[in-house]
Amino acid sequence: EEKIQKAKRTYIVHVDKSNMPETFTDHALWYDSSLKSVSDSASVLYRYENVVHGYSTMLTTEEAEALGEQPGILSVLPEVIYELH
Amino acid sequence: TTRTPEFLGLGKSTTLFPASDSMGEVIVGILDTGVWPELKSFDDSGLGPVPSRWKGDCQVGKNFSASSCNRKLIGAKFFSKGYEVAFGPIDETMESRSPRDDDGHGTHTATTAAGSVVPSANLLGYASGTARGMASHARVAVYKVCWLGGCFGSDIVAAMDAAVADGVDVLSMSIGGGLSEYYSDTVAIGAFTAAANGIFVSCSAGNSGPIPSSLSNVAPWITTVGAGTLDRDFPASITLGNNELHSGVTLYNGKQLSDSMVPLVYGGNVSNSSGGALCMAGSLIPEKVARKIVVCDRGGSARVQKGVVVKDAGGIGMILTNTDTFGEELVADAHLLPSAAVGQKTGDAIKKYISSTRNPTAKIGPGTTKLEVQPSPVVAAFSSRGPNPVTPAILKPDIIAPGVNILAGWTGAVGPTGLQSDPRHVNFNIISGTSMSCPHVSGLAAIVKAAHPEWSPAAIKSALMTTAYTAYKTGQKIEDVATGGPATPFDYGAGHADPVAALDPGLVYDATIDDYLGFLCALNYTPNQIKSTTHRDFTCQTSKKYTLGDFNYPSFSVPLETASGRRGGADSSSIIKYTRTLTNVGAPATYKVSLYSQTQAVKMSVEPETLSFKAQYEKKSYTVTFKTSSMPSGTTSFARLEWSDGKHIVGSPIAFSWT
Repeated sequence: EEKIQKAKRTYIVHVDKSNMPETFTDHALWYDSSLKSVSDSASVLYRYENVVHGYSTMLTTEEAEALGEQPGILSVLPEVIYELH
Repeated sequence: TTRTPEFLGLGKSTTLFPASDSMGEVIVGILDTGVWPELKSFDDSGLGPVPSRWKGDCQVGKNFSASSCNRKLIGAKFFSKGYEVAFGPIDETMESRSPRDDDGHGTHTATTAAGSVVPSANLLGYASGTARGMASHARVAVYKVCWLGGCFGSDIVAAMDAAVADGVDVLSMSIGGGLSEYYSDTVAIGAFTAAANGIFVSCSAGNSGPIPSSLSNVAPWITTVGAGTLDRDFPASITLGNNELHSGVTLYNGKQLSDSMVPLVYGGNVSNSSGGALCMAGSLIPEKVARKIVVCDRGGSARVQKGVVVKDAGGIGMILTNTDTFGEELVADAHLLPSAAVGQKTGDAIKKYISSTRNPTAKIGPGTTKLEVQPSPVVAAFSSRGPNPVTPAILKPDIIAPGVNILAGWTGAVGPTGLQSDPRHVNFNIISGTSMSCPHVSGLAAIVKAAHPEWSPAAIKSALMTTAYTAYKTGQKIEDVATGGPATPFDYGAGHADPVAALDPGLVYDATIDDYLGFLCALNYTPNQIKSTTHRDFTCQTSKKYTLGDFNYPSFSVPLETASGRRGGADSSSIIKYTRTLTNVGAPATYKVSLYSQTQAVKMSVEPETLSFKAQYEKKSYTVTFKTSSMPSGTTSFARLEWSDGKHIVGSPIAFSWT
């Protein structure tokens, strides 16, 4: 259980762009700051601008849950691995 | 591909088809395993300048240079961050950290959708002909998101993000993952915004058929594509020692077996493990297999892998038999030893002969390519089936297209079996799956888009669906190879694609973004869930009654509750009303409605019975009333609603399911 909790996996973080906290002028700063508040090692893997607003990053389960509580965060979805049909 | 253009009627010369330069304005984006740019299928001679609006580019890698792209292959990128954080840095001795396709799947789907015309194409002499993509003058942009270890969601979203920014018109994704509500389905979320940006998104329905409710990619703003067969086969004769003659299929083209009979054994009888019947790796006893033909059951491992197992054990031939899962569906493979795949009935007959004969023998003849195979299309056994596992009130799959034994471009990195032990190099390969049917529809959508640039993705989808056919020229219903009987809308959705008819559908169900948002309200999504799905602020109006039945979709699914099990849907003895809106995309005309039903348990009527359109893009609504009576839980039945002006038939399947 301990190992699972500590294990990091990739999440796709959907943000509510129009609700960026006033303290930020730039989405990138907001993303970095929201990540820093839940994890001192996580970084943005991809930033998404068009089909999704948000970013992907590696987090532990706990960190993902904490991030999901933050204002402006719509959802923190664990990455799915797709297969060829 | 060879044969599918003719099979789909693309060979016909009709004024409906867009001119090649308007075809050249359409850009098809393919998310897959990358591309092999040297193929003639990406030849750009005859193509004009790249559309000026295009913002994509050619991402350079160790074995992929800027000159790998041209006026045909106008974009190529790779996305590997998600894959590399999970698996570590890509080992470039094992796979290309570039858009280059090491697998073959991506080249196959890209050339199916929009490959240039290549004469004398074939695989080892099979399926010869002029290969061309559905939209052979459209442009191709490739986004590599699938690697040896899989296709990672974070890479897929990044590719979708890039494709929308680059300016593709069609997004083709022959991939599938877990099933979930739309607000937690990354591909569905990305596809929503892509569709909202005017991009037609088509996805493979999945290969988990014939199990019911086995579909993938079922969001209503995605076109979900199932697989059907062509009128082409690759028969090989099998003669048993008792002079019984059987037929199978094969793509083997190497040294044939001698004409004399060869000892025949069943894998399950020459094994020291339970995996023998399936010819699993290491399961066959060489002393009992050497110089014999081995009968292996399909399933449990890759079909081509079984051939390697037999060959490694000293076998000189293989007969691969279907079990009940796949019935009589025959998928051909380019095995590395003389082999033939046979249906379940033939397989059972051969096993019976083996078990009742002291020294059973057999011989396998060479394969050939046979055309005009009937009946065709039939629904492929592996094609995933409805009802829709996420939203039963939306009928899925949407449509079927050719997906069995499809010849198209292939990588130069591996042979036709994809096995490391396969030394052969081919420009074209024959493979099967809904991965193959999806790019067919992507290419057909590109043709419709070129002919009608102003149409929305929903209108294009509607045109492909309401003109799809569900019966052969004989009037007989399209068959399902898994049952041997008539297929249903849970198998083929609206039917089999008919691109010529789709170019002039008469009327379309042109779902708008507000219709999709209303659909999410009908699902009782919270504002947060709607925002997660659509990245839009939208609040469902409390004064408005949103229903799934009124969602402006080109097909109907009516989930009914039996009196005992009343849950979400309407109770079974009740009156249900669905309202839909049709947009005229043809000349002014008056359409009359016709209703056909397989069941007495539902009485249907439509108001009004005629719709008169005086102008193009005029919209008219109608209401279908279903008066239903109770049926046992698990009952399904089907009906059909058609509007016709005598020239066009705007057809919609209706699926009733009592739970």
